[in-house]
Amino acid sequence: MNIFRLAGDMTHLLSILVLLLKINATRSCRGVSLKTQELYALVFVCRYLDLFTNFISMYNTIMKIIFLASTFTIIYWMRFHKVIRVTYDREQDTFRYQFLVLPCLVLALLLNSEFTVMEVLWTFSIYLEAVAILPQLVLLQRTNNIDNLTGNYVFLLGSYRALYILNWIYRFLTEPNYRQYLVWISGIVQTIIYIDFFYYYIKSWKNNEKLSLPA
Amino acid sequence: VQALIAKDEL
Repeated sequence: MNIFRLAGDMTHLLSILVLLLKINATRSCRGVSLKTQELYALVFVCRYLDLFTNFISMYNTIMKIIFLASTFTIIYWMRFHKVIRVTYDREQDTFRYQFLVLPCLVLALLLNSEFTVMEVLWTFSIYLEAVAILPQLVLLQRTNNIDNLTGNYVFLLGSYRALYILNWIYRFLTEPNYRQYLVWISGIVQTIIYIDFFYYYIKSWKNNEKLSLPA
Repeated sequence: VQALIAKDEL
């Protein structure tokens, strides 16, 4: 494992931690998209089916379990916690799942490296992860007063993706025969989706202003 | 081969 990959995973972990802490400390999930969290849950479930079939390393197994458990915790809080669920912006979080899930599923059925259930679901998770942030970005755009922590959460998620690109470049240069085109293209698409957000995040940070995204 | 390599990432 190289430094970019480790830094990427740690940033991913930190992003989830920030979200858990924000919701738990403020007892509010204002500005957080339940749709994005549920899409991530679907991504993790489909991708980590190999927890049962394929042991890679202790690190790998523990991280997978943390990602699954933390995402399901957030969903549980947003749906069922008696204080937190009241703060969910249900009317604003209107992005439709099917617009993301169906195209990704079709693409995974058509474009995969092996036509088996495990492989198609794994590929589906790669495609879906690339676009799963969209409901969150739309919700942020509709939220007038973006919570610092919610902004940081999205920024950390975007940074994790950027670090993964560096990881791929590093691996491509150091490992013979290392190539994975589907993952690379999806990962690049995913990172591009964050560029607009990054622009406004850095601008607001520089000017010491509260983050707001233009409609 | 491609799929196997990718699966050590998260």
